[in-house]
Amino acid sequence: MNIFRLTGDLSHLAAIIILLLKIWKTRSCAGISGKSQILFALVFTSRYLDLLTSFISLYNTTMKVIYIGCAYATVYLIYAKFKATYDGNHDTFRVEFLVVPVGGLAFLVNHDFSPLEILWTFSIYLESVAILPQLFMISKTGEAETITTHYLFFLGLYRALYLINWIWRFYFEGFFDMIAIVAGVVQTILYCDFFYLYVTKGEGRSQLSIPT
Amino acid sequence: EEAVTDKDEL
Repeated sequence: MNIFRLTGDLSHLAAIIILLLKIWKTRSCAGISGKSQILFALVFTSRYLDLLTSFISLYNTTMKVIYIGCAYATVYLIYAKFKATYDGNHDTFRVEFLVVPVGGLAFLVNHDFSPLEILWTFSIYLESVAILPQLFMISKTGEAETITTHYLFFLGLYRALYLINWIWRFYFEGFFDMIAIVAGVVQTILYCDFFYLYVTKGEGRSQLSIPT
Repeated sequence: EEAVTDKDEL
């Protein structure tokens, strides 16, 4: 494991924990897209099915279990415990427009036509666009709380660090996975507009206003 | 059985 992969994982973990703690401490999930969180729970579930079939390392198993556990805990907080604070009126992105094409693509373009590999590919494709309901919600309300922007920053940073990890692995290990790389590039590009606003307007402000 | 894709990466 190289430093980019490790910091990528930690950045991902930080994002997940930041969101979970924000909702727990404020007893509110206002401004958070429940739909994006359901998609992320779906991403982790379909990707980490290998937990049932093989053991890689203690680090690997621990992280996978934490990611899945936190994803479902977040969904539970939004749709059950703090349901009253969920801003459903602004969370109107049509997720079927993501899940159906992504499912079709996973069937057509994958490394191996087997259930586990198709589901893995589905999760890679779905993750790349899973943040869209959240970004759509922010563009609709025109603002995001600072802590939500920190969440988005670490979530976006994670895949960008993975991209560097893949460049590293290509040069030093000859490792190359076209599906992961293309999806990772798409995923990172979706955050670029947000990164720009976060860096230029985010500092010292209590809220990030996104021009509509 | 050898996995086709890298299941070590998260």
